[in-house]
Amino acid sequence: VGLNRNIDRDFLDALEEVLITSDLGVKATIEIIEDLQDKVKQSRLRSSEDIYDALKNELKRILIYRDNSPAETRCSPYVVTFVGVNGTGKTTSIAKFAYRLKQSGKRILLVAADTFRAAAQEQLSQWAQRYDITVVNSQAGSDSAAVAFDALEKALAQKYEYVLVDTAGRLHTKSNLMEELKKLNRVMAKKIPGAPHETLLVLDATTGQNGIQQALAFNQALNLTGIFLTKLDGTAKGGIVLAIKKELDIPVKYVGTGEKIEDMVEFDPEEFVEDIFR
Amino acid sequence: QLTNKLDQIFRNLTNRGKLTPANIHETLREIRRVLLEADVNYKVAKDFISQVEAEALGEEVISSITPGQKVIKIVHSKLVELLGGSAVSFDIPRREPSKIMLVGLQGSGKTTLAGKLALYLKGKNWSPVLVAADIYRPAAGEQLNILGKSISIPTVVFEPGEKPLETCLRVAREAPRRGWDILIMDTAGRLQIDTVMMAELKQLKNKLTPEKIILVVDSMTGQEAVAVASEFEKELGVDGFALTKLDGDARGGAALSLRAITMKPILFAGVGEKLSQLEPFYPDRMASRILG
Ligand SMILES: Nc1nc2c(ncn2[C@@H]2O[C@H](COP(=O)(O)OP(=O)(O)OP(=O)(O)O)[C@@H](O)[C@H]2O)c(=O)[nH]1
Ligand SMILES: Nc1nc2c(ncn2[C@@H]2O[C@H](COP(=O)(O)OP(=O)(O)OP(=O)(O)O)[C@@H](O)[C@H]2O)c(=O)[nH]1
Ligand SMILES: [Mg+2]
Ligand SMILES: [Mg+2]
Repeated sequence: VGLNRNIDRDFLDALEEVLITSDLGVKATIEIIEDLQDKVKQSRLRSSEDIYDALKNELKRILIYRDNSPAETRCSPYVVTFVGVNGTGKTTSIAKFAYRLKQSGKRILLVAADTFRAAAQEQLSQWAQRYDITVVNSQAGSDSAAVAFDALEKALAQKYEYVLVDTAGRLHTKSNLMEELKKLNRVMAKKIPGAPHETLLVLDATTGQNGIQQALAFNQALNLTGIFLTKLDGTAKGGIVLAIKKELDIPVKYVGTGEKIEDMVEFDPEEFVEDIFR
Repeated sequence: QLTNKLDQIFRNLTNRGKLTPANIHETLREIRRVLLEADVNYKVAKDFISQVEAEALGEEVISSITPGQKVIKIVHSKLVELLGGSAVSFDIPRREPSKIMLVGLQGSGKTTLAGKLALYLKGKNWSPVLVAADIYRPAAGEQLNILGKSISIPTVVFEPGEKPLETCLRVAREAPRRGWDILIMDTAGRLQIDTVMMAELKQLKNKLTPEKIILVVDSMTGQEAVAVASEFEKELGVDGFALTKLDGDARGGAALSLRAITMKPILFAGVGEKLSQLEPFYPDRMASRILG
C-alpha cells in the first residue's frame, strides 16, 4: 500500500482495493473505509502508517468474539454438526476436529450422516479407520436423521464425550434440503435436549459474496454457532468472513490449513488480518 | 435495482441532456459496484468499465429518453461478448483414444463433472472410459466407480501403489482393444501454488497429450478466480473451463474473470448433483445473472 503517502483519495482507493480483492465485498468495505475516515478526522491521524494501523485494528475488532456456546464440560455428549454447501471441506474438517479432540484424550463418536453422496460413507470411514476413531455408518440412501438418532443413543449408552455429525453438502437455495437439516436438529434434540450444542458452517476461503447468502440461509434454518473456514492455505484471503461477522455476528472459530489430519488451527483474528495485508 | 439506479442518475441531470463529468463518474461507479458484488475481479471490473465507457456515454445514450436502460443494454451486450458470444461447441478430435483431463482446486466438482461428461459423450456416440487418477483423497476411486456404475460407463481405478501417470497410460494402452475411444481423467484437487502437484499435472500432460484440459471452477469463487485461472493457464495450459454449482444463487462473476484473463472458452455449466445436470454454457444467461 505504501506507507507515508498523502492521506488522499489515492491512498483510500488503495486500501479499498486491498479489502475488495480480499473478498470483503463492496458494502463492508465502504462501511469500514467511511468509519476509518471519521476516525481520521476525530483523532486527527496524520501519517498513512497510523491510518493503516487504525484500519487493521478495526478489522481485528470486528472479528473478535466472545464464545457463547454451552460449556463443553456441562454437556455429555457434546454434539457438533458440520454443515455447508457442496465441496467446502466438511468431511475433511470433521476428521481433523475429531483427531484434535482425540489427541487431548476425549472419547469421540463420528456420525456419517451424509447418506446421499457417492462414497461419502467410505470417505469418512477411511479417515476414522486411519486414526482409530469410532464412526457410525449407514446404508447409502437411509434417512440422515435416523442415523444421527441411533448414533446419539449409542453415545449416551457408551458414554462418549463428543459426537461429531457429518452432513451432506447442499446448496442453501434448495428448501427441501434445508428442511432435511432442520429435521435432523429436531430429531437430535428429541434424543438429547439442547443438541446440537455447536453448529459449524464449513465455508471455503475461496468463496466470494455468495458466502453471505450461505451464512444467512444456514443461520436462519439452524442457528449457527460458528464458522470453520477451510482452504486458507490457498491464495484466497477469506475476507468474506469479515462481512459475515459484521452483518450476522457469526464468528470464525476454526481454520483449515491443508489436506492432512493435523491441518487445522483455532481462528486467530490478529494473524488473519495481518495476512490480508501481506 | 440497476435500471432504477441509473435512471435516477440521469434524471438528475442539471445540464439539458448533457451529462456532466459527475454523472459519468457516478454511472460508471454504479456499474462497477454491481460487477464487484457479483464477484467480478477488481482489476477485471476496472478494465471492463473502461471498455464500455466510451460507448456507454455516447450520443445514443445521451439523446435517449431512457438512458439508464440504454446503458444496461450496452453493458449487457459487452458482457455477452466477453463471455464468449454464444454457446461453444465441444469438438474433440478422434485420436484412438482421445483424452480429456479435468483439473482444478479442491472441491470444485471435478469428479462429478467426470461422470457428467461421460454421460454426455455416451449420448454423442463416444465410448468413454472414466479414469480415477486421484490417489490422495480418501475414497476418491470409490466415488468415481459408483458414478460410473450408475450410468453404465466403464471406470478404471488406480491399483494399490500405482501412480496417476501409470494408471492413465495403462488405460490409454488398453483402450483400443477394449473399444474405448475417449478417456476422461479425473485428477486430485490441488492449489495452483502447489509446485509439486502442478508438476504432476505437467507430467500427465506431457506423457498423455490430452486433447482437452478443462479447468473446473466453482461458480461461487470470489476474487481469487483470476489468480487460479492465470496460474493454471501459465503452468499447464487450459483448453477451456467448466463452471459448477450454477444451480445455486452465486452471481458467477468469476466467469468474466476466467475469460478476461485467458480468453479460453467456458464449455460447460454444472447445474446440479445428478449426472444429467450438465448444460452448455450460455453467455447471455450468464451476463444477465452477473448483472442481477
Ligand atoms: N487445501 C485444502 N484442501 C482442503 C481443506 N479442507 C478440505 N480440503 C479438500 O477439499 C476437498 C473437499 O473436501 P470434503 O471434505 O470432501 O468436502 P465436503 O464439504 O465434505 O464435500 P461434500 O460432502 O461433497 O459437500 C478435498 O479434496 C479435501 O482434501 C483445507 O483446509 N485446505
Ligand atoms: N449443487 C451442485 N453440486 C455439485 C455440482 N457439481 C458438483 N457438486 C457437488 O459438489 C461436491 C464436490 O464435488 P466433487 O466432484 O467431489 O468435487 P472434486 O473437485 O472432485 O473434489 P476433490 O476431488 O476433493 O478436489 C459434491 O457434493 C458434488 O455432489 C453442481 O453443479 N451443483
Ligand atoms: Mg462430505
Ligand atoms: Mg474429486
